[in-house]
Amino acid sequence: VDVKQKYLDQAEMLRKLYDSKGIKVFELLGSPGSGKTALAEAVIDRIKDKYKILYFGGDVASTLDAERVAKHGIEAVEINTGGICHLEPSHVMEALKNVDLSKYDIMFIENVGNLICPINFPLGAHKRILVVSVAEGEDKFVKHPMSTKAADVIVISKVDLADAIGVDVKKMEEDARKLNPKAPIIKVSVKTGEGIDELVKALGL
Amino acid sequence: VDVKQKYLDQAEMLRKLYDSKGIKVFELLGSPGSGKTALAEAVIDRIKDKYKILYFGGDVASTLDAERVAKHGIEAVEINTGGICHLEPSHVMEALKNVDLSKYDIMFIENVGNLICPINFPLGAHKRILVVSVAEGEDKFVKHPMSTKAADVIVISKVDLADAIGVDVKKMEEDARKLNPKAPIIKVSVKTGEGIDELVKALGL
Ligand SMILES: Nc1nc2c(ncn2[C@@H]2O[C@H](COP(=O)(O)OP(=O)(O)OP(=O)(O)O)[C@@H](O)[C@H]2O)c(=O)[nH]1
Ligand SMILES: Nc1nc2c(ncn2[C@@H]2O[C@H](COP(=O)(O)OP(=O)(O)OP(=O)(O)O)[C@@H](O)[C@H]2O)c(=O)[nH]1
Ligand SMILES: [Mg+2]
Ligand SMILES: [Mg+2]
Ligand SMILES: [Zn+2]
Ligand SMILES: [Zn+2]
Repeated sequence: VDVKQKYLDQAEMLRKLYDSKGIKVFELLGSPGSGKTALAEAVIDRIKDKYKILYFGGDVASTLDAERVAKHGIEAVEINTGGICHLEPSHVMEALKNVDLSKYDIMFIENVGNLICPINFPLGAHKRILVVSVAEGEDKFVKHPMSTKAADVIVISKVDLADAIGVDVKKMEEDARKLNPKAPIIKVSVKTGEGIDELVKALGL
Repeated sequence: VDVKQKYLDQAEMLRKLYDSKGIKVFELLGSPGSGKTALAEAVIDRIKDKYKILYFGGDVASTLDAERVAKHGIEAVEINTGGICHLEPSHVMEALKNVDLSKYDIMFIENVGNLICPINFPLGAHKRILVVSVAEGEDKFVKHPMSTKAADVIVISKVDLADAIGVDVKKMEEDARKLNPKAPIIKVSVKTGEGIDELVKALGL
């Protein structure tokens, strides 16, 4: 059996499950510390009065991210992968056993901080949001074409730091655009609030 | 055959090879954009008059890092892993086929930007240097205990950005110390030059 096909089939099953429960699912991907949780927190704060929200956070260790998100008054579950550097559909299926999806309108799944593997293991989400921070340097889209090409939405995060790091955000945008002509590319700073409303709109929320 | 043992045996063979050629090998590990190449460049600039240096850079795509290091006048080789999220001993063995190690005193191996897998695949280096930047947030040591525990030297990089990100560097140091009581923990900024001499000393150069 083709291993890759097995994962794709499981992702398809997850998507059917989400659709049967009428829940919209957004996945956050990116390097360790690229700002995925901070972004989820900022978006959740803007929309939590309109939607019932569930958050799943994937990490190799700790429950820190779910604890941060839970402080915003929403249901947050940490999935520990036990060392695997990406979430797999079976991790999500397992975590869903304890949850009644029909209670929620929206689910965020934050994948393990890793710019390489997670993109190869879809989790059935309606939109996959790749978060690349300026703090990682100008070259991450060029160096990671697979993740850049497969994203549905691309966020360039922490743009408030561009001068301190010495990166040209325009160049990052052009690099991302060349690899992925379709995805909206949104410049965001959780510190200044820049781009958060634009992201909420791009997610159709 | 135990797969893990196979890798450890290969790492052992590499170590024996390095020692037979009298070359000291330092491996750089850490998240994408944690500052591994910038650190290698800064250290190389300080020691290139004393030592003959070879640099190997591992990445899933591009030759950008080797090109940056080559500008410092030293031999720099890029190893493209073709998508694998970490270097394996066989990648290094393959690259060494085109190199006469006896010409060099020191080799730097920069692993693929990934805070999870690379630590599980030793490459025979005499010292493994884990580079965690303040830009990734305060919690990376706590969230990545495996990498933190296995490092021989720990660098907290980009400390010039601590205020802009809002992290407590002292707390990061304490977290790292709790998990790894032996490794020197060095605070570094390539921008201000802070800590580079201390790192050179910690490497015995
Ligand atoms: N200056 C600035 N700092 C930010 C921004 N967004 C996040 N940060 C900081 O960046 C660090 C990492 O943010 P997180 O939200 O933990 O990143 P993450 O991608 O969820 O990290 P992992 O889950 O460990 O992969 C934290 O110290 C945040 O405060 C931003 O827009 N500007
Ligand atoms: N402010 C500041 N920026 C730094 C420092 N060190 C590196 N940078 C910047 O951080 C970004 C990433 O640095 P790199 O050296 O490319 O990081 P890397 O770990 O080699 O990245 P990968 O090889 O892609 O994993 C670049 O824009 C650097 O200029 C520092 O000490 N302070
Ligand atoms: Mg997070
Ligand atoms: Mg590099
Ligand atoms: Zn993986
Ligand atoms: Zn790996």
